[in-house]
Amino acid sequence: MHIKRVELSHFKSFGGTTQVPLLPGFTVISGPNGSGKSNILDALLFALGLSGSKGMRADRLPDLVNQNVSGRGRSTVEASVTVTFALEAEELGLMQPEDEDGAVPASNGSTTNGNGHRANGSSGNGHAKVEPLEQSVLAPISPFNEWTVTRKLRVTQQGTYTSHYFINGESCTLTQLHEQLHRFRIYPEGYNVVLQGDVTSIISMNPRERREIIDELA
Amino acid sequence: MHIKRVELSHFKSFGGTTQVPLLPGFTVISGPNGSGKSNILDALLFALGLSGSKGMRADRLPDLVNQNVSGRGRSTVEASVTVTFALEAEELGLMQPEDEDGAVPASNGSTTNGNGHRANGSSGNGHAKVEPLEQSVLAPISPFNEWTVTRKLRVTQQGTYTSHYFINGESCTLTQLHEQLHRFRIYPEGYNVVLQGDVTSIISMNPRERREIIDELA
Amino acid sequence: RQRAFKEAFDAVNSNFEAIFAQLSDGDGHLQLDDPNDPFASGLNLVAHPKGKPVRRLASMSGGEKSLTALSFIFALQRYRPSPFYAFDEVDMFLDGANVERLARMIKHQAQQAQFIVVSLRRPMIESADRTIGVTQARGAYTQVLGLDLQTQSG
Amino acid sequence: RQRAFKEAFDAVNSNFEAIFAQLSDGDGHLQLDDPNDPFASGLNLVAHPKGKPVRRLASMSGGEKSLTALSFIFALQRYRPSPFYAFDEVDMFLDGANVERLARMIKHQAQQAQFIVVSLRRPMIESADRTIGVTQARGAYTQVLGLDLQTQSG
Ligand SMILES: Nc1ncnc2c1ncn2[C@@H]1O[C@H](COP(=O)(O)OP(=O)(O)OP(=O)(O)O)[C@@H](O)[C@H]1O
Ligand SMILES: Nc1ncnc2c1ncn2[C@@H]1O[C@H](COP(=O)(O)OP(=O)(O)OP(=O)(O)O)[C@@H](O)[C@H]1O
Ligand SMILES: [Mg+2]
Ligand SMILES: [Mg+2]
Repeated sequence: MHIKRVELSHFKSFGGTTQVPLLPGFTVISGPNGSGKSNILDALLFALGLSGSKGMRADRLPDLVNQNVSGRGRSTVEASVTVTFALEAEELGLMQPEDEDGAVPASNGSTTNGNGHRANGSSGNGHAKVEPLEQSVLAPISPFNEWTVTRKLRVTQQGTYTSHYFINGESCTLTQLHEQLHRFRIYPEGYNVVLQGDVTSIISMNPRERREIIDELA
Repeated sequence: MHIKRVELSHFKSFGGTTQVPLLPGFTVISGPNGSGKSNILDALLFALGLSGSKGMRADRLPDLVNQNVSGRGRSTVEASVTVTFALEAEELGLMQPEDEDGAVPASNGSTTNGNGHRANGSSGNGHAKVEPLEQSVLAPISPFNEWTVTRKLRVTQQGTYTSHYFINGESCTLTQLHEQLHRFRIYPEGYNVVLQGDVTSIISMNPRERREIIDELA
Repeated sequence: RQRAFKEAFDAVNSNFEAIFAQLSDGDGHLQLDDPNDPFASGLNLVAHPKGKPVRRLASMSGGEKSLTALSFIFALQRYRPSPFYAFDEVDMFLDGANVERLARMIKHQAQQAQFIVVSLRRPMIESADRTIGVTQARGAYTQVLGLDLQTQSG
Repeated sequence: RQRAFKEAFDAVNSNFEAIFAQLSDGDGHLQLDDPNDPFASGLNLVAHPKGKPVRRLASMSGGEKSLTALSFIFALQRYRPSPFYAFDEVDMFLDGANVERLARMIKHQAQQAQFIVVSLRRPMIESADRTIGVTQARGAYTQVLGLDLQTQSG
């Protein structure tokens, strides 16, 4: 799986709606100081719910709305970020459509290696790795083997705010989003995102915390 | 005043005795990672007593002794750093030779602008700026208008250690050293030394702490 | 559970030793305070650049700490890859030669995962498959331009 | 005592405004939470790069924070100079253009005080009066070489 595209609307220094297309492999983002490079990584953290506002250099979530938009103060303003992932064929089984009550069907005795998860009530054997799932199960996934996560942050004129998450356009809770990301080995406490200035934090961290990183993976 | 030379003996990555000559104006220190650039700044902090061991990236003072020296474990080892300052003519009056009991003679009603300090018992008027001081007063200062600070750290085989400070070769306390440096506007909490990784700390610091920086100078 | 930890630990440790040797031309390994009681121990990174005796972590230089931390992250990646890695100026302390080594390591790891790396350093830009340029006209919004350096001359 | 503070504050503030404008091409000033009760207030740095509305300090980029912090240090220096300043890689977040601006500012400030600046960045090395080279042969001690770039060709 890889990130195919990040779309930012009114998020931090992104005034309108901007698409950032991405490919597999090794991409560098570069440009002058203050241009918005770190803000793109903040957009990933924002959409995937991987960090609190301080981790995105915002004192509070409303600070994330582009100031030219919120500065007008006439009505409710909204910032949103959509991350589009491209899936490999063998990963399709990892997408879990939610039951109506939000429970994930494969949470009883599913294997831990990420393959062969049971889908929507089917008896699913442990070797489902390359078996195509029912089209109805895959309905929310676009035919290009993509899936999307969107987060919208709405701030009223008085300064109160709400934040909503969506998988493939369907409303979901943060917990459901984290469970889905978990299946792809994306975790809030993961070390796959290293923010500006943080690279040496692994060195200065408490040795027990460092050991817990291995616990998480084991 | 400027630093004319830093001499490092068995200090951190400096194995033997190394001279680092310096001139007024703008000097850059450069070289590969791990070569010893930051260690030279640690040597300044060490000799002038401007920081605790953690500020020099040492868990404890004995970690500052070059490991090839202390690694032999046969007997007491010693690390030392000497900083040589060059004085301008008008600054000579700032050097305070100590009385036998360590008191500084000009501490009664001396001016605060750093000029015209009273020397060793002379009646000293407030315009002593360009008046040459008695040769006996200047005796500890070399004829090249220099003064030196040396700090020696001795570590025994068992791991206990002692640290001694010297001004112009004469033993002094850390307090006396700080008072002398104070007259030249060198302070432990000063912002004239910015260590690796610390430049943005002024931004993340507590606003009251930041205001206290101005208090110090006022 | 203790066996699962041991298996993870050994795998990450053996990755760390290999990667550290490549990135920093020295020897390093992971160490538990108490191998018999892992869940009460801390995990230490033991690192010594070639020819130097073992160094306390605290006394390492900025560049050495960066390479040690990155070796650990790559060691975790080889054991349990995430689909993407996003690094923001992790090369800020590195001298030119070390930026090149890191860039080559990322290029290699990028066969297994997507790497999105914010960097101002030329050797990093030159090793990437492509660069996304970000600019901000005075007072205006961020603008994003894709640049494929492989197809440009010079 | 309050008057001494006000005098220091005004002087540092006016220095900060001038220096910030030069270093970061924007407007900045110092601000007390409560000007009538300075000793109970905090001191804030209000900064907005040209054309942008005032930014909260937290949301500034790494480069913007560095230039703001350095403007403050230079503002203190112009008011109460120390005899020497020792900077260790304060340019680590700066892009090439900003390293040049900082190097020019240091060159100017170095008329009043001695600057000892550890840096890996070429524009900084090129602006200095001289460079001290530091190397460490494998496993051997730090060696120090003086290099006077002004006398070298190319
Ligand atoms: N809500 C917002 N509205 C408008 N602009 C914002 C908002 N939040 C942050 N910014 C601006 O975004 C810019 C910072 O962007 P970012 O941190 O991505 O820069 P960068 O490219 O990473 O720079 P550097 O190389 O210095 O790290 C700052 O100028 C900041 O003022
Ligand atoms: N007591 C000691 N004995 C021997 N070597 C030591 C001692 N303390 C520190 N060192 C070594 O000094 C080196 C670090 O030097 P320093 O921090 O000055 O490097 P640097 O030139 O600033 O590098 P960078 O560019 O990466 O910041 C490290 O390799 C460290 O192991
Ligand atoms: Mg940034
Ligand atoms: Mg260093």
